Amino acid sequence: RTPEPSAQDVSLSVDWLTRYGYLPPPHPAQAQLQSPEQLRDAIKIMQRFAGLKETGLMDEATLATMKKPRCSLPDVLGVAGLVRRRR
Amino acid sequence: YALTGSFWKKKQLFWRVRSFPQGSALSQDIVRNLMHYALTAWGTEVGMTFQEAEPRVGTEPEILIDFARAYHKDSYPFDGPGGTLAHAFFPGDHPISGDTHFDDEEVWTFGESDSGGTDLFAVAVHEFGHALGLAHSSAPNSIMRPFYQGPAGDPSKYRLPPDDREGIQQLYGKGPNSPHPEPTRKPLVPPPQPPGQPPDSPSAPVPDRCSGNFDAIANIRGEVFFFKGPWFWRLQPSGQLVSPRPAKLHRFWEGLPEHVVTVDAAYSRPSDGRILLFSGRQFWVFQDRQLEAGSPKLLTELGLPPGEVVDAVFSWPQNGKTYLIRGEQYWRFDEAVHSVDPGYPKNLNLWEGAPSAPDDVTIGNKGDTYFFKGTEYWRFAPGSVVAEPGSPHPMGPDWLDCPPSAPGPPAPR
Repeated sequence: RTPEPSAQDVSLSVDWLTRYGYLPPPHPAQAQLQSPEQLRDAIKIMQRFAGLKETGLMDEATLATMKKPRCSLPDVLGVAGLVRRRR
Repeated sequence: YALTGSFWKKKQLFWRVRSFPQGSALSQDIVRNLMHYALTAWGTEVGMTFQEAEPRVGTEPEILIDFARAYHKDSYPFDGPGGTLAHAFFPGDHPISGDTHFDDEEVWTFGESDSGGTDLFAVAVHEFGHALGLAHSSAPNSIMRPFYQGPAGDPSKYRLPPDDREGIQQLYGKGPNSPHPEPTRKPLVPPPQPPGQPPDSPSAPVPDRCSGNFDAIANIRGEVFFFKGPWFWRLQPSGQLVSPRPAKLHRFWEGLPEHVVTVDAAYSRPSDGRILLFSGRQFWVFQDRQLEAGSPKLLTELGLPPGEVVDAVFSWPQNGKTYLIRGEQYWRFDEAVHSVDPGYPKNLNLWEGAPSAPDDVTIGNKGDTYFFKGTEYWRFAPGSVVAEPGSPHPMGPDWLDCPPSAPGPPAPR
């Protein structure tokens, strides 16, 4: 059984997934909770992008990949990309 | 590879290093040389030239290079050693377009193993890919993968991986076969041209996705593929097109014969994840992008009458059966016993409200069934065989990032 990630790992991972375009940015005027399905889908896309096994879970390999040195730009150019172009 | 949708409209660009790394073992000359070689790696493939601009002379260069720390007046603050290494701005008219920033708190190295720091040349090649219009790639060997992959080797001999070459050539076309322009620094080894590939040009005519009328549409592992002639577009699960410019059919589906220039229908077989492309009386089976041995196969092998072709194929999640549609009829194929169910073909009017001879039918990521025809689509809720009220809807704005008033021929009824 995969050990449960710590609350801090989950929080950092959501931040990472948002920063690199896998999750939509939070609305500035409201707190936003990600649904488990949305989070799992985002993790799966990230895992596919990174060449990892698509588990949809914040497993050890996924967390380790998130800690790798990388380029600052988002991987998924959705809303984040549009924001960047506007500026 | 993935394109950002923006590119430079000229073939000669200027660059300048505005600020150099502080306290680095790399001299300013080495940094400038590495930047030169990193840009040349891209330019060689597309016939672009990059000229270093003198400080404070004439207009600002397109690509301004900075080594900066923490917050540096853009929205991508650096985070000290490790973490984020660098970023660049895509081509455009804004003054910051093309600019490239490196985190000055990294230990930048050249010609050392990984343990000594981060190879500046490798990161520069990656960032200049962004500055020229490429987004991140998930291809295993691509320099445009978002994660640092270690030193890139001798800059004077470096050649881009195939995925990146194809990406940049989609934007700017292939470089001329003439000898490489005179080097401004150390001699470069001109890379050999890959044999047997037809020249591609960004100006080559491509079909208009907003006019609909696709040959085939398929949901393949969460991404929707729209086929039209020898081209296709990909829509990511996020709803974002991989690129507004279509990709070439034969560059992606490895092994598909050149004479197959139209895909009539396509679907992903749930039982084994294989992808089936139908054209005429045959179909080809792919595992990922590679053609499987034994292809092509005949539609008669699925139980269809000799000479029959298909308009649309999809697998319905509710019963796991595969539906093959032709005109106003359809056959139901059972993957488990590998034969058409008895009593077929039947009339397509089972799907209430669906158009006859649809361009294709596919299943959405939430289990909805979508019939596509012309410029419109019909949605069926999961498990339902009745089109939802309001169908059909215009495809362009909902699927393909097209304006609501996109001109196009009306869907044939």
